[in-house]
Amino acid sequence: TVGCVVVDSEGRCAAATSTGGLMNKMTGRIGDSPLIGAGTYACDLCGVSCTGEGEAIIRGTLARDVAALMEYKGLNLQEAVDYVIKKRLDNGKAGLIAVSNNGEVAYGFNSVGMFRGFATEDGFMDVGIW
Amino acid sequence: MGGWAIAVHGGAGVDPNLPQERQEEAKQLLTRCLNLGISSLRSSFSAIDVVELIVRELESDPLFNSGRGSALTENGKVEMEASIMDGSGRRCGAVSGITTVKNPISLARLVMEKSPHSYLAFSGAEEFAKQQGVEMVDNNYFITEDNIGMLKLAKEANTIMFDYRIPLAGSESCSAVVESPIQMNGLPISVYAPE
Repeated sequence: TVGCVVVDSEGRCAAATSTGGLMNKMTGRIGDSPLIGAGTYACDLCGVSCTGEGEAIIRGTLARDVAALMEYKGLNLQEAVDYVIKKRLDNGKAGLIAVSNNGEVAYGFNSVGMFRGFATEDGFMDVGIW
Repeated sequence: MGGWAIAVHGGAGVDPNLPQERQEEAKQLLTRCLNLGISSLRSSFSAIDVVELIVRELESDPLFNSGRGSALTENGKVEMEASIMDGSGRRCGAVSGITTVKNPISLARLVMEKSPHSYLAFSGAEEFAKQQGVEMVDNNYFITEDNIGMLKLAKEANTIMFDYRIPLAGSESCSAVVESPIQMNGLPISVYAPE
């Protein structure tokens, strides 16, 4: 699975996710990536893209939960990401990246690693795996 | 209001035994995508245009599990899916069961912008792709030797390859995982595809 989340200089957020799914999956199997609110979500506050065990991400409506925690509980982006990774996945393994409309980036994962990269207008740039 | 920001991912559940050169390859691809995104944002591209542009780049490279290099179904074919969402107006588009569209993320965007729906799948999505004139290729374009080998292993073990599990308690770091040949779904963990 691959994904990208962006907030542009006008504060607009967007998210995109694309995948081949799972190796040896049944024909017709649908995972989290195409499900809005599970693998992908964007609103005025943030943009989120998820990856990992699709069934766990779907059951946890992971991407929408990040936005809902910001909207209803007033958490900031990283707090919302940490909460859903810790509390929403049960025994599932997953990761996600997110941006907020005020130019923050955040990520979280409970698998062994996640291929990821970030950059912000003030010059921060980072690429990581573990 | 802060400035622009961008994040990309290439999948979770990384193989703890991933060889160093593969790790470098992945970091180079992620860095290339970030630089493409940075120059687009500096040229005042909109967020929705940048996320589509970057995911197209990732779909076209066989390194990660999407587009070319996608995981294979039980029948050895590729069935892809994608979604895109624009935070301003909360518009969205999604596709599933895609087998011949070169860049599924662009078809998802066309669903969002050129159809009355937010999600099209399988033959309906492929029909819509033809109507919209997007680039279409044979399913073999998406299949790589690596993934044919992975599918063979998965079938021998009669398993669906999930991503990796967090190292067992007590193994302080991934390197500890490298020594202990953990089995998962009947397979040595080292054979799992990145996702």
